[in-house]
Amino acid sequence: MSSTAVPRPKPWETSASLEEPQRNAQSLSAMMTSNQQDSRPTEESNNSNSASESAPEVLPRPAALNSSGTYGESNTIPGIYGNSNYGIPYDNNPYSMNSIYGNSIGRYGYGGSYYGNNYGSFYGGGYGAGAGYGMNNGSGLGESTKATFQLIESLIGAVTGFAQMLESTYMATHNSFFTMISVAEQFGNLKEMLGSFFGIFAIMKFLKKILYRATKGRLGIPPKNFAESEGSKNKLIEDFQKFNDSGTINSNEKATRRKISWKPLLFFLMAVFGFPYLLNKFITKLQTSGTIRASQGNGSEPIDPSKLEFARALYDFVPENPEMEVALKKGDLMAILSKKDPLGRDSDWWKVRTKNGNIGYIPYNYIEIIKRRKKIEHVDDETRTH
Amino acid sequence: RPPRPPPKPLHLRTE
Repeated sequence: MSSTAVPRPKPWETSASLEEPQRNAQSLSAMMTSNQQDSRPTEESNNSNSASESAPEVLPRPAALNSSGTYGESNTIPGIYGNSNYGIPYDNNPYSMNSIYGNSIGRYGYGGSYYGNNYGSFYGGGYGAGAGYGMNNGSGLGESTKATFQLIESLIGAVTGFAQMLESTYMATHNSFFTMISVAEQFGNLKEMLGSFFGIFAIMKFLKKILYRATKGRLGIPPKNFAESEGSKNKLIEDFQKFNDSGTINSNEKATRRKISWKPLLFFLMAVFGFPYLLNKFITKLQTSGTIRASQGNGSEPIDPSKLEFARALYDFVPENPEMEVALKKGDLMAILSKKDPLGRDSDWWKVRTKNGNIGYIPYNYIEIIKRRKKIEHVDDETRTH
Repeated sequence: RPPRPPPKPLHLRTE
């Protein structure tokens, strides 16, 4: 807007009517340090000279400033100072003044926001607490969602349990398989050991026979076929060679062994497939017993429709405790759910379900039990004709 | 005409 060559005239030089800004500027100069005050007069004299030169151009401005310059517009002064090039002391001091104002304004603003935050948070907290209180006491939405989440949780738990069961079954099968393998390996080792043992035994026997023959009966053991082997020493050697070369005798043994070698395989297969089957049976049994126990824990036995007994009301019954008892009209039909009290003891008050679906307790001497299914139809016909 | 109901068990008593 303004250049170094043509500085803008100061407001108090061009217009005497702006008294308030002038006072502000004087207070500004009072706040300056002595050093800045020393430098000020020289600059002012320069500026006044330049202002007098360029006065005709900028003269119309003060009138506009005057017309719009209301009482509170003193803060336009720092802006004018800041934009012009009066020098460092002038430039700095209006800004410092401005910063003081700004600081104070900021402080007020901060105070306002502080109070606002405080009250706001207080009211917000109070409202939140009230809402929480309502949620906890209300047995409607909160309870139902809670139950739903519990159901979901239990479902996830069941699925996880099932997955773990499958995994453990797999691990058990795996382990049993490797156990079988190791057992078979051990049997193989045993067979080898026995074979080598008997091989050694045969050699020992053979050596003893040789010894007996060499010492003419003083050491070793006499061979069974002494009379024969006396004449034919070669036959024994042939037998031994046959045994070692797995000749005719061994081939017969092998055939029989191959025949019975299906047994362990069958046993192994049975173990592999039968073990999970037995495990499954066991688990289902456990589950059924668990469900029965759980339902009994709720105070109601599992209802078996085929064994369900029906009864007919002999008299009207007005419940004294409507929460636990159920109303009866004479001739009403009902299903007897339980002849026991919630603790499982025999009771004179039975739990029934009426035709309306209401479940409650009634005195046993107000009803008569209908014995058979045919009789129910008969009674139904009776009630219909009446 | 209806008979007196038998004594109530504990869980049916209102008191």
